[in-house]
Amino acid sequence: EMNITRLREAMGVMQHHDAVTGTEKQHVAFNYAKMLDSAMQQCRHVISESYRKLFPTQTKEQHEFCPYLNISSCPSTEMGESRTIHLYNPLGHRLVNRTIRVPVKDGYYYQVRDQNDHSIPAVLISIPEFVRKIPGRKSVATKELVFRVPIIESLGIRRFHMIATKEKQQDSAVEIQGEKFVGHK
Amino acid sequence: GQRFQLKDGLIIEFDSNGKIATMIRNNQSISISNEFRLFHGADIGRHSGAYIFRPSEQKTFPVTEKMEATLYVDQKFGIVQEVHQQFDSFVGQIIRLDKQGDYVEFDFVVGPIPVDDLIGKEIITRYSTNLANDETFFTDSNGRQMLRRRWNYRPSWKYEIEEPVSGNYYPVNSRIAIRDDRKSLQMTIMTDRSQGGSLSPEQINGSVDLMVHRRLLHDDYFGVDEPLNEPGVDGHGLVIRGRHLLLLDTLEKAAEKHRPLAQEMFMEPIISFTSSM
Repeated sequence: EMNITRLREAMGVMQHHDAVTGTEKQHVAFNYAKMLDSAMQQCRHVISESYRKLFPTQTKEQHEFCPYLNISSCPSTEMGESRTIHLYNPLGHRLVNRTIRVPVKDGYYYQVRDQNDHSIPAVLISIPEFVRKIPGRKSVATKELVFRVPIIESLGIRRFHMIATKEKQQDSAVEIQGEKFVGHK
Repeated sequence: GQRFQLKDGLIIEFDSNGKIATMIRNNQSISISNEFRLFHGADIGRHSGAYIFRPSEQKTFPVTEKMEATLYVDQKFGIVQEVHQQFDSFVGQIIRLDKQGDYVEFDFVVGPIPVDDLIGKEIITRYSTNLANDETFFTDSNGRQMLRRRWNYRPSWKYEIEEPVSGNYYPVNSRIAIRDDRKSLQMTIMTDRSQGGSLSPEQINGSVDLMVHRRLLHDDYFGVDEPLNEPGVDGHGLVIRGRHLLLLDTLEKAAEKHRPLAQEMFMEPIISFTSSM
């Protein structure tokens, strides 16, 4: 309860008119960001605990979250290790055909499997240079592993396994090659 | 030197330079273009700042001239169909078409905005079409109803225009739309965060502008007492990455599509990872 309340309180502060409109001073903006980030970390802990309660036999680990997925960076997935990907749909309606993008690094082959160990079609696509060069992005990911989730029920959870291997497997994700051309205005 | 199409239920045609040119849906075709442009912030008098938008001239300038485009098409599974547009400036964009979706996704990276010329800049992305929207557009009102906005008009008083551009800018919390009654089509652009939006001052009919990034060098004297000039991690200015989803549908079907899509944008699946299999 206390962990959730941190975010409730932070959201309360963010309803100040300066936070809503972005007219706060810069040092206040930094403080708002810090306040929200620390509250979100507490909530991630709650989510992790919930998973442990829901699936007590399957995992005792803390879940890892990737707040830098918006700049195609995720230390959990981009180090060439296999991972289980957990997706929770917070909406009151089902999500259909959702595309999931996970940053990965070169030099490995990747397979995606569902909870029943069925292979899921996946592709690899280059992260463009203008994303890779975003200042402050500390990531070795040069590609995104892209796959499609057919359905996530409302308030439902789906899990997938991302398997990283050094050798190519029959159902490894196919890399999509780009066709380049130069344009002018 | 040839046009090419990304195609599913929705077809997008690109010109030979890799720029989006046409959208076709349900056998209805509209011409469409997209470009990044900028306003110069005023450097004398009351400046553009955190509180106000006050460009020095009532017109926009192109951000960039040259572009390199790369096309990615997944022939096997149809999961990925996208064009990466690398401009010769501080702007880059990915245009995606999802086989299962009804929309076109614009995923853009803007910044750091250069201010070596000591001029503040406000960057917009423009979607121009041949829709006839009778100088009107619609913006959401923080999750309530879509409000009708008309160029140089206020419903409850006689409006005297002193600032033609900023006087027509409105808050866009989640979406902005234009409608063509004769074609019975609506173009809706969903935003991933609050932005300022309007029709384009250079083309009031058929065109929508959304302000995606700003970097300004003067305070606007409304109380913040500092310019809107966030340094970013390396001190050279902030970089933003954002997303717009563009929907084109009939007037009857438009709301049915954009309402659930807005919820999906603002409450995306929560993704987490464990190492155990």
